[in-house]
Amino acid sequence: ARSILSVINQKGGVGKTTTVINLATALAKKGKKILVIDLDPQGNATTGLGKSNNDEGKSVYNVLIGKTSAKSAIQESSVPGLDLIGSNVNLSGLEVETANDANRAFLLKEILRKENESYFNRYENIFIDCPPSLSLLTVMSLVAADELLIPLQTEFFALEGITQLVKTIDRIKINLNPGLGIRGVLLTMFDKRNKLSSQVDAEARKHFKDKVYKTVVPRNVRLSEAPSHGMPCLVYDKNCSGSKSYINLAEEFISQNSQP
Amino acid sequence: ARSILSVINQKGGVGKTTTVINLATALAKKGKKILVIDLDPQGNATTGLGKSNNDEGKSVYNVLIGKTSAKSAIQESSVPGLDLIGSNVNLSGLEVETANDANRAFLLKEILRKENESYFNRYENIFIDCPPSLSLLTVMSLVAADELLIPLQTEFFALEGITQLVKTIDRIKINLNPGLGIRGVLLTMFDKRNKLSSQVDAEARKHFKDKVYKTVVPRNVRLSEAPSHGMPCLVYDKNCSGSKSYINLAEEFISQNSQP
Ligand SMILES: Nc1ncnc2c1ncn2[C@@H]1O[C@H](COP(=O)(O)OP(=O)(O)OP(=O)(O)O)[C@@H](O)[C@H]1O
Ligand SMILES: Nc1ncnc2c1ncn2[C@@H]1O[C@H](COP(=O)(O)OP(=O)(O)OP(=O)(O)O)[C@@H](O)[C@H]1O
Ligand SMILES: [Mg+2]
Ligand SMILES: [Mg+2]
Repeated sequence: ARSILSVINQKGGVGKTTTVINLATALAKKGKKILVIDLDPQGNATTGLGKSNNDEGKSVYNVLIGKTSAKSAIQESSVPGLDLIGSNVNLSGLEVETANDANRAFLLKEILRKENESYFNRYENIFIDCPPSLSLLTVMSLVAADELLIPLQTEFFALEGITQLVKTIDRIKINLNPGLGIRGVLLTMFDKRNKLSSQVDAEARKHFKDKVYKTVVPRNVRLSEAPSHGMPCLVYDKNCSGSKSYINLAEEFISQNSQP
Repeated sequence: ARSILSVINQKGGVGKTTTVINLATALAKKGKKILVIDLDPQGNATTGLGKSNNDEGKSVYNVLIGKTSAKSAIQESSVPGLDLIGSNVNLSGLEVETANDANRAFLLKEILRKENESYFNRYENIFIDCPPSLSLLTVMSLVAADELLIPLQTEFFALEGITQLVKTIDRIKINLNPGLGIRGVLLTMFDKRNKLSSQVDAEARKHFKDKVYKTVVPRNVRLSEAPSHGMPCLVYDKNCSGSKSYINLAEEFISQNSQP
């Protein structure tokens, strides 16, 4: 893969899953081959892409415990070029089940590198959707990733949480993954009626500078309706403001590749 | 205390913290003595009530590891009658630090019962704000609680998550806390422009019947602005639709006490 990206933020409901689904879709529609790995026991990325998060066979949990190969857990989504390794609720047991495994933080990395040499290289990008925490699943994702994408909801509690997030990233970088870098910070759920949104925008750009994407995802009801139809917003309503912002984000994301 | 309530939902960003802050405030303003325990390492309930989530002394983490008594960790908030045991980020280390303690799920319960006989009985209600997960901190809260309050955002992913939440509650009930019951389900962030909101409302009432509060919290920008001023929305703007809904919820909540 050209780059494995972990989409992370320990704050809940900031748009991690919505970003994974729609950025991955926008890139696939531009002809990139993309894989989404749903690392959240809630399985929202899985159902948002129209697949079952109750699948006893093809789930990332079975891959992590060695019951299934990663390759055989891959499903095609309804979007050509966009594949998925889905999640199911068994994943919530993984932390307890691997309590005695000193190397458990490396489980996902080893699977992606080991098979990466041959099979995963077909993907331009692999996006890992993380749960709202900094516990084992997110740590596994940080260890396995080349880069990070941080959705940041333009509201106070989310802005507050960013300090803790950056500290965790730095700790993982130093101890477990020196190559890890922030690819970008994406402002989400921007509400123009709320002056707080612009304040968070300004604060984020002051702190993260040009790591903050120019593209900002607006609050748009269509983005929350699409998953109830099991499809990305770009398929559900490609002309709404939410879809357009993810298409613009995909262009900005691609242009990052050609930067030095 | 008349009742210890855990405010839970493993889905992120559904309004757990906003509900704890504003329901607790509304009850205190009606003359009830209320304690909030912030059990989320993010410390949003703590900062939303204007306190520091960086306090090395008075934090629920120090109480749980036995370094401070619960009584001495209590702070008064700016709302008369509303007290707080705040959180700080050290709490995220608790699960790893107590990995060898077979009774760790009971830590919070023992502290509240042991001191409850004398000190905590002054509180009409104790509200415990939980992180977006079903791991140790939330389990501790489920074990310690008499009742549950479940904020349910009227959007698809949140509705999906409710099945997993109910299963977890049933498991804890059977194994660890037979007296546990759902006090109520609160529909939050209801957006009248989004037909999905009414669908989730109808679905929730079909499933949970009269456990769903009649009061529904609307999406209201003031609720997300208030924490940036370190105050509950009821103090920031008591006439906005968000504040009014939490005042109505407090009345509905109180009237539940006199039901058989
Ligand atoms: N820009 C937007 N406008 C309106 N609704 C949105 C937007 N982005 C996401 N949503 C909705 O907001 C809710 C939270 O988004 P999402 O589930 O993607 O966040 P998350 O960070 O993955 O949450 P979690 O922390 O629980 O994993 C969902 O119901 C989603 O459909
Ligand atoms: N009714 C509402 N209208 C508008 N914004 C709201 C409303 N309720 C909560 N918010 C805002 O939405 C965001 C998520 O709410 P909140 O933090 O209370 O959810 P949570 O369930 O506690 O999240 P977490 O899972 O991260 O603990 C916050 O920025 C909050 O200020
Ligand atoms: Mg998610
Ligand atoms: Mg919260």
